[in-house]
Amino acid sequence: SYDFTPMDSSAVFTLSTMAKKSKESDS
Amino acid sequence: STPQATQPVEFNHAINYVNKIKNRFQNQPEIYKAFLEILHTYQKEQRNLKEGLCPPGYKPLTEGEVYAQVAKLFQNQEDLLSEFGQFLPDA
Repeated sequence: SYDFTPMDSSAVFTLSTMAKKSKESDS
Repeated sequence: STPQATQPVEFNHAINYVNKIKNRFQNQPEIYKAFLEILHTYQKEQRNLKEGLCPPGYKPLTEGEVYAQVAKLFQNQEDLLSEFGQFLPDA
C-alpha cells in the first residue's frame, strides 16, 4: 500500500504533468 | 474540483515511480527529500510562469536542468535515472 505525504503527492503530480507535456510536444 | 485531466496511465506510472524511489532511498532519506525538492521547485516555477508572476527575463528551471539535477542525485542508479527520463519531453 502507498503511504504518501503531501510532498510525495506533489511529486507525483509534477511527474505526471511533465509526462503529459512531453506527450503533447511529441506529435 | 477535479485535478487537471491527466492521463491515468501517466499518473499511475508517476505513483509507481515515486514509490520506487522512496523505497530505494529508504536509508538515505535526504536523497529522496532532495528529489522532492527539485520537483517542487520546478512545479512552483511552472505555476508562477503560467500566472505571469515571474519578472521579465526570469528564467525558470527547464526540464533539461531538472534532469541534470536528478542525474547528479541518482548517481549509480541508472535505472531510476533512465526511468525519470521517460517523464521528460525529449529535448
